Amino acid sequence: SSMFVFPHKLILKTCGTTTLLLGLHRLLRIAAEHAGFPFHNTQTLNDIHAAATPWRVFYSRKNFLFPHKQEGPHRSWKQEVKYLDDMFEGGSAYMVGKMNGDHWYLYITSPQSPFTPPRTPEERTPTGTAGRFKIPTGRAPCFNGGLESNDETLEILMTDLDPENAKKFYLENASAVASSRLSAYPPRDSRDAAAAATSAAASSSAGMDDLSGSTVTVKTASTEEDSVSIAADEMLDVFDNGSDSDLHGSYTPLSEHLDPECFTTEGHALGTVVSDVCGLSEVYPTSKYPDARIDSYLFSPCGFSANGIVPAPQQQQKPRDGNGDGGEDNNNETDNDNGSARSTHYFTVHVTPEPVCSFASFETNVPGGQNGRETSEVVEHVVDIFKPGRFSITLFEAKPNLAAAAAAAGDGLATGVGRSKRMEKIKGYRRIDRIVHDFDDYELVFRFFERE
Amino acid sequence: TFSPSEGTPHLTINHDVAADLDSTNAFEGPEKLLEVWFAPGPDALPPSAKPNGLKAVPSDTWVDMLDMVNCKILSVLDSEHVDAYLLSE
Repeated sequence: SSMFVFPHKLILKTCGTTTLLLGLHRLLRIAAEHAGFPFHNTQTLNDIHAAATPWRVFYSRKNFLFPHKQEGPHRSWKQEVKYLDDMFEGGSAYMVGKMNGDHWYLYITSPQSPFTPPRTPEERTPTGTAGRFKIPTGRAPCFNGGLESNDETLEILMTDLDPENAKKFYLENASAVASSRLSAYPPRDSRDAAAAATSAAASSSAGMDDLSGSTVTVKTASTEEDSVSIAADEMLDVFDNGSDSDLHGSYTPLSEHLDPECFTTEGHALGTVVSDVCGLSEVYPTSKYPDARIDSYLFSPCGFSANGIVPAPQQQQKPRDGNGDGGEDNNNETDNDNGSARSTHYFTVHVTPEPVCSFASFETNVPGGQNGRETSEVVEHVVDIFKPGRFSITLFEAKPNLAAAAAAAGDGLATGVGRSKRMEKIKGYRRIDRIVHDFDDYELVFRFFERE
Repeated sequence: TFSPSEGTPHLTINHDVAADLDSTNAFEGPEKLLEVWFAPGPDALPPSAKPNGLKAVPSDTWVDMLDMVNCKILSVLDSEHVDAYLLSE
């Protein structure tokens, strides 16, 4: 499971039998109490029901695989919608895709006119207690600032993973891979001076000196007694020198991606190895996203989660004009309204490798194209990691984003449907469904594929 | 101490949870996804909100909310614009 906290929004994605919606009211309460967002469902913050007024709420999920294992309101879409409807005013629920096959559910609330005054709790209070503290949504608290630029979310939900590829996400196998890499690398003492100096310089520049003496334990595939312990800086050296293709194939230095502290627990250490071995580290490669960072964890006995933070690539600075406003750089990928900060995006991956319920998800809001990878490239890369039997792609894009993309492409397309045509064909797969939902300010394109 | 350069994401691990987490009996499967926006963008926060909005909320404050969800914090990758929490289950 993962959570991403931005100044203006929170994203929570949870797996299995988690009870995500049971935490929703507490989330809104925290937003009001600790972040200072306004609330309109009660008169005072002292009221335990006080909850911040969201501007928008999105809740989505794939169709249920094991509804009987779920808890709370999560046993059916009907119950989930009722829970949300009881909490919010003005929500809408949708099902996208085949009813008798893989489909996807969405619940959204819509922004209202900024000129609509908020109703007081008394005005909204129905008879009885039901709905008394119902939370209004959609009031933009302030329109002095701009809408978030490049608002698009891509989600790939994959089932029936290729068994060989899924094996990479078992602790036993990952440990074996890690051990083979470590044992194949010459002991620290036998390295030549030049290599040691290079490594030391790299470690020092990355602030890794503090890890001297720290220990990483990697369990081998055979027995726990075969565990290998090495100094953390030695493991980092392995990663730094990991471009040796004899040992690691298309290996890239993980120290470019990761913070050294991740080597201090086995789950994080092996998660790091798996990220690299499976190719996840290269979805947003450092060649195009030099400041991207990944936090990965391999669960015991299997299962994998990773979060990535992807700052937008730095642009070439244009000469400042006399006003000091940075010139005419209109690329909103890198600048916010005041031109001072780089936008930062995320991606997250969750993997359940067991054959009986194999599943993997990939989600990102890193904008496609511009100076990075095209969305279609990302999709093909991710699908190739898991080689699923079936998968769905949902691309949720804000309409200002679509208009900008069409204008930039100069192709006269009014929507992003044309821009994403390259996603219609995924090698080795047959597209079964393609469904477009045209919301007020977003466009949703849902695609479903099966292996040929 | 480790001092990342300005703007560099920094990882903090919750060793109490991460070190010995056993997911043998955990049922995984498709996720539920919730996205709650309190403003149209990071530059459109209301006057009452703290300058950094939700990012001003200490990590510990999210713990009881995550308890209701049945998740524990394994690690946090924080950066200038977004904090990424890796959670159990």
